[in-house]
Amino acid sequence: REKRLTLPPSEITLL
Amino acid sequence: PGLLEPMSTLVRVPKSASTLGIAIEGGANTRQPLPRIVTIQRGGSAHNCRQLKVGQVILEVNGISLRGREHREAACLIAEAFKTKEKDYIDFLITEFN
Repeated sequence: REKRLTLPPSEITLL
Repeated sequence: PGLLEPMSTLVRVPKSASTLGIAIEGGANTRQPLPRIVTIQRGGSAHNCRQLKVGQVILEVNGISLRGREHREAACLIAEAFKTKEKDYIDFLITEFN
């Protein structure tokens, strides 16, 4: 859970 | 192997419009490890097929697993699948669950 919180958000791509 | 995913559904999206019309977020090494649909644009192929929904997670594209692929790679695979003239549809294996 700790690790999960440190992961960065993702960019968003329009396809 | 993807078909063994619990609660997964295969959705075939015909290329019925000039765009696919989805926005995705997520990919390996982000908070959202598999790409999730965040927008479906009206008038796009995805919208026309009526089976894709915001919040669904994409497990596979034309049988290719997206597990372990970073955002850009996943986005490229989907873009290529839409661009190729080999098929007039894209198969998405999707799940409602993160």
